[in-house]
Amino acid sequence: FEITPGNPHWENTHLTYRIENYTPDLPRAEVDHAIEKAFQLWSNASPLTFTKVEQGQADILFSFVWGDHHDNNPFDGPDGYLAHAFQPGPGIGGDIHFDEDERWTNNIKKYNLFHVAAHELGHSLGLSHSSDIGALMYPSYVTSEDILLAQDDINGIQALYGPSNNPIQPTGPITPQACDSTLTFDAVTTIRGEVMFFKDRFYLRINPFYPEVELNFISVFWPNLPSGLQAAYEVSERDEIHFFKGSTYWTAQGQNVLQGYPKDIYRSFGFPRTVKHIDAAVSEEESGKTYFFVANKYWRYDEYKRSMDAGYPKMIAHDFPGIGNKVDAVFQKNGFFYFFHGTRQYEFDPKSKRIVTPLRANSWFNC
Amino acid sequence: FPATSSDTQEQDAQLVQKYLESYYDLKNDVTKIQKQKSSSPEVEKLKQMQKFFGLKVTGKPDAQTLNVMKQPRCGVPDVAP
Repeated sequence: FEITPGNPHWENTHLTYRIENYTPDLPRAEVDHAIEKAFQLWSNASPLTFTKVEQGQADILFSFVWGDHHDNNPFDGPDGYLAHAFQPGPGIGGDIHFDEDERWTNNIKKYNLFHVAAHELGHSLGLSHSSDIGALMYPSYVTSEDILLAQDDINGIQALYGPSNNPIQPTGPITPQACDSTLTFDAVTTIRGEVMFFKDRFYLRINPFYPEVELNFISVFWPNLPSGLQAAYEVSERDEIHFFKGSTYWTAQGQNVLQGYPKDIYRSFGFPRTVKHIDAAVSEEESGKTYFFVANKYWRYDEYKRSMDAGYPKMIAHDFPGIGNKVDAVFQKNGFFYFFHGTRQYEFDPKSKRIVTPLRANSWFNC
Repeated sequence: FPATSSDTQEQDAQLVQKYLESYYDLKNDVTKIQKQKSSSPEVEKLKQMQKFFGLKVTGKPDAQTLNVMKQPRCGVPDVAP
């Protein structure tokens, strides 16, 4: 996080706010609700309190304006700049301006008012932009279903105003770091010749043509997918990727999630109702067999017949010796299976049924 | 990769200039008179921007850098003026 240079902050922790005018894009009650929720994010993480006033002076004034609105920071029409805010102080200090040329929403369509208001409030309270892509104070707008303070934002606001008065201190998600030796994964899959690793709200992407790991939100590619995916696999012959969470799954082709999803895993794949979620999945390109790992067992599915093979589930430990009883994620590359469990990874030869090399989970990131 | 037309290059150059002026306090009136140095203020600001966003620090407006610059964003600068 970054604190605004000069460390401007409010001396009084009980602040007032007023909404000067309303956007026609949303009902008034929705605007009120979005701004109230934005304040709650920051008040839950600090000793700050916020009270709405209907008229007269207020510390933080919200307005919807467009073009040149006489503060030396003109807006630029649709897209581009969405909003700006002034650092704590008297007069215009703390005030927040939204660009009325944007279309303001209360859902995942661009641009979610709650999301933008929460970010701008960070500036009104004395925070500058963060370089942590998972932080609310990151400068670019990324579509997200989960609008919350990351641990980085909480650290920032608490550096300015101290801890929350709540007996249980709030915590927020920590953005994964490719070279963190404790990094684990929710799911891993190949996608059109690349490999994508999934963790919480994020993906990490490696591409043979770029040396750097790309870290971004899953929602950048697939806005309708939830965070915390549990398994994913590619059927390259059909150019499909399946994503699993709980007993539901989604199918995507490239960036498009296909119509009619999510579907349940029982009717589509034939799992019994006792299976509540899938830990990991991988499809063997040569045979068209997909392996699903569930607790200490695995199932085999035939992608051509679109049915589960008879005689399953079987014990993982029996047919994949050495990889343990539980799999977090698995993918196939160059004829090998790569199994992930915690911070460990195993390069496994499915022909000889032996581990070729034990690796660290983040071995793909050139750390 | 498709070749970039000169029109697009000009637009990209303007985008980079405007972005750095808006968010990285690049002064657009001081660069032309000064003696050419190995590293211009624009290159330095570009490097600063690339470092902030975790991009490869090249000092050049490569495709990844332009992509980030084209994303909708908050109007508050990333560095103090």
